[in-house]
Amino acid sequence: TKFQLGISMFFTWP
Amino acid sequence: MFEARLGQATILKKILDAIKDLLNEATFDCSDSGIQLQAMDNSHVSLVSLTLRSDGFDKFRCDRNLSMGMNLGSMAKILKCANNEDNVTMKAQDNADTVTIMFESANQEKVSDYEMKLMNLDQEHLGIPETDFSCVVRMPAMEFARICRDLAQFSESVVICCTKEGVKFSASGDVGTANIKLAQTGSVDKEEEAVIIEMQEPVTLTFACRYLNAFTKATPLSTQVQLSMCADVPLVVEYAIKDLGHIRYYLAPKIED
Repeated sequence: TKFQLGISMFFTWP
Repeated sequence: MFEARLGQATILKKILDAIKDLLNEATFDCSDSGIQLQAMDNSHVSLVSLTLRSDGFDKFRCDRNLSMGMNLGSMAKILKCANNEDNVTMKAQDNADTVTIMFESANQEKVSDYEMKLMNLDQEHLGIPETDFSCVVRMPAMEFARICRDLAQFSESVVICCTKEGVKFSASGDVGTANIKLAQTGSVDKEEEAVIIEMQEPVTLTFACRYLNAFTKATPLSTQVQLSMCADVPLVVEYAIKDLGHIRYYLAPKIED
């Protein structure tokens, strides 16, 4: 089984 | 004052169809350069980014930057009332809490307008870093939709493996294993039928089928789709909207537990 990453960890918050 | 007019309501209908399965509501940010939308889906696994350039509209006026939070279900109800060939105009006053969407038949004999309440969604834009992608694949949008639909039968996940020979989509589950390989096309008569691979380094990534299938709702907007991949970063699935802009979907990869 594979774990789904969240998208926000790849982007920077303003 | 904000006013944006498109010659055919069908484009706006297609754009809404491309985002409404992923987003319940979204903010349309309007400026003199056009309309931008950026939003994560409800489960924060993917991000939708829509750009509509002002020069792609038949008429575009935006005196002051305006953020319009819209319920996309409500917008879908309104757009259902338009004929595909109708002109569509969106209008809002500065600091307004409503937007007016107006449809005009080609012969101007039927004019309808719908006023929709705006929402204060308070969304902040994420900064998306520049990435040098290892592989960029361009392929027919219909083919990509077909592959995502077919492989979703076999597994929740699809593995995309891109090498210089081609791109392979695989799914493995209780039924067994499915592999679909596409080779780069040699020469094609029609540009929209081409499969083109630009590879710096081979890459293999795993993604959830349900999001890929949600992205393929944008297929009616474009003959080709572009997949940009790099190890351990989100996949970018891009559909160009001819003469108007593009819609990009970012999807976080799945990794080994």
